[in-house]
Amino acid sequence: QKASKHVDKYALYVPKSGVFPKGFKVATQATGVKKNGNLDLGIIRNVNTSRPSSAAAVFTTNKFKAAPVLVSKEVLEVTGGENVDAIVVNSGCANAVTGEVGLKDAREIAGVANQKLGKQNATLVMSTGVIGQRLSMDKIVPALSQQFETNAFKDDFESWLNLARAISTTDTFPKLISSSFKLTNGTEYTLTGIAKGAGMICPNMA
Amino acid sequence: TLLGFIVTDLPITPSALQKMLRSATDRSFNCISVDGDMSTNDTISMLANGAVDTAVIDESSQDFVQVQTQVTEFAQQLAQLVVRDGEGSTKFVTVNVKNALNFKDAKIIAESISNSMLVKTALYGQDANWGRILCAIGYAKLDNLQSLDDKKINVSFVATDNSEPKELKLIVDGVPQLDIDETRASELLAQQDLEVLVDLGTGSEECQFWTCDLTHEYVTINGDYRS
Repeated sequence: QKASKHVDKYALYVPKSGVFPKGFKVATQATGVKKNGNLDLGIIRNVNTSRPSSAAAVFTTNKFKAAPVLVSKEVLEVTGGENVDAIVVNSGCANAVTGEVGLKDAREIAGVANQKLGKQNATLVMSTGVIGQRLSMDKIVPALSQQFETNAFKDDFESWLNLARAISTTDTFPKLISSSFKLTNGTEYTLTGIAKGAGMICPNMA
Repeated sequence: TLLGFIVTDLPITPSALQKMLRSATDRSFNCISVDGDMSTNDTISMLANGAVDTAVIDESSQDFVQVQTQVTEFAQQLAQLVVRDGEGSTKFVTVNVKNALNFKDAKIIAESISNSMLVKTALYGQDANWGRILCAIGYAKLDNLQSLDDKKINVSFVATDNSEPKELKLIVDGVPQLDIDETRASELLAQQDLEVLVDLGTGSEECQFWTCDLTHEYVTINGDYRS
């Protein structure tokens, strides 16, 4: 992106450190879905067991919702947002406009993560990339399983930044922010946010 | 496609979390545009795992509004990073529509300006083309025209670098300023961060929308995305 190179956006907007919420770990891998060999699979996992987790989401209002959108909506409807402990994101292929096979693939990815977590309906899935192509399940599923089996999950800064990289497509820099705040009773808590997107951007989510 | 997630170690009930995220999204991710296209995959999710030892937050909790505000500001930061990375973009543009009759109208007008290809190319070319901004306001898909009064509308560029004069008025009470200071306009439009201020003068509601310029590179990047 020649125009973007006029300004060093990476230097301006990518943090060099961060504070991250307790009880979350992340893992990433380059599965080969992205042709350039970059990271293209990211997983965030809740490892806190002191209380059940809560989940919420907003989704595109596009009539042609991609398979992972439909599957994640189902998960939230079934669970009421309780006990959702993982989000699996792949980049390079959007699994959109893929019909029944796309739904089956998205459910299979969620199912693999659920099996590893030992829970039903505990995983949200997201995909981004090219529309109208089927996911390379032969690459994604083994990689996903491997992350759990080798306990590749970490909670250091570089791992979180890699998660932001893994979900990127045409982005010129990973988007990661984190901050600590205090409740009125003085209790400190943390927010961490990751996003991706550079084009096809005019969301209206509900 | 926009994807994102926000995670926290607070304990928050699912319904309170959904309310927070919905409110935050309406004031952040739903107020950005790079190219006017809505993806089939846009998703923002939020997880709260309760690892922090404190009382569970629900809609009636004392801390609910404070946390909701912090989540909203957080979401705005993330959303703005997406716009700053707009494909091929060189400028980050805040479109601020104020004094509308209602929030919905302010948002529709801000979005109309933010999605105008001609406004975005003019900003890339550093052309103070107020006519295109006014045009985009005029065709905004409002339910009715009660927020628009052609004798009350003001349009300005606002400096983002604290230089003076801070505001360069392009249209005052519906009258185009034909002798605008082109030198000052060039100074403002040369900046990486721009602000377009539209004062409708018909109410008290406002909306901020964030967009970017449209460059040759956008076409280069998207001409062969599948390959």
